[in-house]
Amino acid sequence: TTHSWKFLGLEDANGEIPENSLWRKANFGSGVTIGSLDTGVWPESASFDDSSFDPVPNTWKGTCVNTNSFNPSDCNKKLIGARFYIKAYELSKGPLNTTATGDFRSPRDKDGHGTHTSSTASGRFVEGANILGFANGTAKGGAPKARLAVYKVCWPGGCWEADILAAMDDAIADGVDILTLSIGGKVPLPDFFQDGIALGAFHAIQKGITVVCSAGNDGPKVGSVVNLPPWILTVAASSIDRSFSASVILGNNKTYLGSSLSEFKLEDRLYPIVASSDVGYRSSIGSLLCTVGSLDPKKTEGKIVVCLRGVTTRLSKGTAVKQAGGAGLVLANSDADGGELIADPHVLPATNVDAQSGKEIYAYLKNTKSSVGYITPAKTLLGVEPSPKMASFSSQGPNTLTPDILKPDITGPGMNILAAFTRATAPAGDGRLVEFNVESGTSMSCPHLAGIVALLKALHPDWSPAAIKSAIMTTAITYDNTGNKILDGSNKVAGPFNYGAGHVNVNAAADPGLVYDAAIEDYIFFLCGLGYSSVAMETLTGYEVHCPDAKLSLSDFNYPSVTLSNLKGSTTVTRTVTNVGGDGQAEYKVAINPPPGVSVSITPSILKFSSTGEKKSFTLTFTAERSSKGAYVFGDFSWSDGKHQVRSPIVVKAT
Amino acid sequence: SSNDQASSGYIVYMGSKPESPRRHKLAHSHHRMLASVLHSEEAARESILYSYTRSFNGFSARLNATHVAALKKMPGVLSVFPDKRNQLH
Repeated sequence: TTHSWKFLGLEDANGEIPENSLWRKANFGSGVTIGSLDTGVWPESASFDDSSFDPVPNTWKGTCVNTNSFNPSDCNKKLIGARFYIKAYELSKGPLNTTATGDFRSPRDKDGHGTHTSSTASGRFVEGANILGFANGTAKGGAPKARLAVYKVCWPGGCWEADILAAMDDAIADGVDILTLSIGGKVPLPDFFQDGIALGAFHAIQKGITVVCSAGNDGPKVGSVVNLPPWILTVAASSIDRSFSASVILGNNKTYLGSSLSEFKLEDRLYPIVASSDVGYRSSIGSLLCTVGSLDPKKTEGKIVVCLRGVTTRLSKGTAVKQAGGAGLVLANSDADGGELIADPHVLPATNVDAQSGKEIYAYLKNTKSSVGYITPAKTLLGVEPSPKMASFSSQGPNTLTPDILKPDITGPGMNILAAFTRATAPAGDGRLVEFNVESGTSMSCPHLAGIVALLKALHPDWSPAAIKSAIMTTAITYDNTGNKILDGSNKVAGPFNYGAGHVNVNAAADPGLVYDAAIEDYIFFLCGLGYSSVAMETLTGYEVHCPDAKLSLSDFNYPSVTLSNLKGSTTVTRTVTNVGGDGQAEYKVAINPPPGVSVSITPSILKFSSTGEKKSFTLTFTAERSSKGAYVFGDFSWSDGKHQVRSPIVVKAT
Repeated sequence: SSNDQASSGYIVYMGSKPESPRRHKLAHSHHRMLASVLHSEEAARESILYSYTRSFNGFSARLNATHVAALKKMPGVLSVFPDKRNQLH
């Protein structure tokens, strides 16, 4: 990606990599292997160049498959594994039609999504990366010296769970250190034992493999977050301080800021501007949304057309307007899209405006007899404020399966991210192929976190997946580059249901001071607390397990956040922290920011450590001072020794 | 009558990989389980999609509701659930 790692603090303002950058401390992720389950890979991308890489270690058990469109020579010392899994897809959809879909019956990536995510996690430095001149810079993955193994599990129409499980079965045995899955269900599942990703991830963490998954793109719907197990790092999406700006100027002199990657420019004059529903063949939802063929060329020719964004494919709207002879496209967000602006490489001059701007533009068109307008040429802007800002599409908590575990866990860059792309698909659908493309989604934030996990794994090879996750969560920040609280897609103050612990703070995660660690036994007791039997747990783990007789409180699970979804009166929960500070001796004092209407006390309030690796437990007692009437309230607490700040969100619903 | 029911993809999950059996033996045990509910070795071979044998224990196969009910009752089976479509995010 270009710019996102600078935004995350791995580079300084001049683009230099300082000595205290986690990149340098972790030798850019050297010695770590990331496994990516996605749409495959475009192996010829410069992001996967292997120059200066050491030979592949003998411990690696993966392979590069040999098929018509992919063979072992497509792999190298950087891209060390490539497999594909298609049986479940073909059971459901029939044999892959390579002619009709253009896809490859191999690990080769037709869609581009897998190349984008893989290069975001671990791509090499590639100078002069851009799309159509936008977002220019040196593309970099989070862990550029990490190795990469790709497991293609996604095909036109989706990613089947039986294929995903087969890939996880292989990836764990192949010897990956991290698994990244920008994949998930449409809705949260009612049971971990009905969730293939949850089960595969459990066996991964048994082997010390951190599993990073996207939270989903079904926001701003409440309770839409997926990939819910506490053993997964679940990633929301937010903006970076970069935008691709193209404004709409109306005849009434009002200007509306929009977003675009269109390289096409209008002539320097005002154009007639119309609502798409007024230039359709008939009044229909198709013309409102500008579906291809819905617009009448006689009414559209030479005009700027305003189309509602809605749920249909954004890029096809430009095609519809262009085919009907339109001069430009204004893509107006619906209320559900809110203020979230997406930059697309349109096929004509175009821009995407937010919902409020869209309403005002539609009102102008309705109330003006000869409406005119103009779309300014798109340009890349840096230093945008405020940022990060949550993406409207980013799925939100609460966790609908285990409400006492906060999800998502963290947020990272997931809006307008430039990364490597396939040469088999033209992003605008018009034949223009690109080396790099800009995409948005929790799919894009997930590999950012996977890259960061790889750096932490390289720096701290002995840390467990839970310790790595804790380091990332407890050092996260909740303020933006203006010093104010991070906002959501509607410009309201965001909270833990949007971003979990907050926005990832990469360099701080390298030295968190304390971690909330968890071993496999802790996850087992968590599952016992959900009601699973000792026998089931023995089958799951392969060894003798005795679930405690008394049902465990899920709130006691040693998670880096504390959630009480049903606080009645008063309750006490326990946490244990492990000292991972290099100095050994340390004294931490607690600071509490209680949720409104809830009193919180922590005992003891001082933790004294005499050695690295030492564990100390403490209790948090919550007392509801008043009912929150079914609403969640938020606060936090943090431990500090003056050097480290170990912060945990508190989420409470008092009944 | 079970043959009249529509079949679709399911995952039969059986937890951790046993220490002792080699991969092909584990895969063979999956075939035997499947054959016992399908009442045919050949049908089992045609039905199975994957044997998960390298990192955990389970398999996926084309099954109908009767087969699913029978497999759920077998020892060592933790869950049997439909093979769902996930999406890119």
